[in-house]
Amino acid sequence: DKDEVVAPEINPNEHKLQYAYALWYSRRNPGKQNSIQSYDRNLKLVGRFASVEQFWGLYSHLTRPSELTTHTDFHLFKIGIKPMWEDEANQRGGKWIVRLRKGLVSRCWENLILAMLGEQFMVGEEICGAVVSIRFQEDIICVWNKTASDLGTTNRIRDTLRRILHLPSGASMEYKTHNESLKN
Amino acid sequence: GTRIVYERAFLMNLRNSPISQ
Repeated sequence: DKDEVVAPEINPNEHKLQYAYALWYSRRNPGKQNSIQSYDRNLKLVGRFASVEQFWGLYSHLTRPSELTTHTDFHLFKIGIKPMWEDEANQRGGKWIVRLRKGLVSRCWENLILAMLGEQFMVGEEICGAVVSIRFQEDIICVWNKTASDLGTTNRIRDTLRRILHLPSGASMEYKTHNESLKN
Repeated sequence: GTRIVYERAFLMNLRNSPISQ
């Protein structure tokens, strides 16, 4: 689908973002086997934006993460990068995983995506996207980057996450390469 | 070129601008 890879046009009076993004939604069928094919089929493109104004125009109409049903995910990725391990940009990558107790996810997700859109991570081209996952007992947010082996980058993403999420002490953070995730 | 950096407060201020609706 062409829409997935093309940035929308912006008007001159809008505030351009460093990157254009696509927002995806997925819902897992609990109990069903999750093959790569079914994962791909479950990904629905919600919208795209290239400016701050276009972002708010989309975001304001979305259901807040805390109001989503269990087993749903939002994936916010740079245009041209599909939120899948198999995408070229993700193949050597990994993700920071932050597990949140119930009640925190909407605020944390908003802080995370505002930091991503505003280029607050300061890791060059390394960020691929972010995911929020609504689960039964906890919620999870992840930040995906391109090069899992780049310790300077992954440390900087971790430190930025700690700062922008205002995580309670003891909140667990874990880095996983996509290769490890594939094996599990 | 220069990286386009926006602080959280700046982004929040644009939330209610007419072209964000």
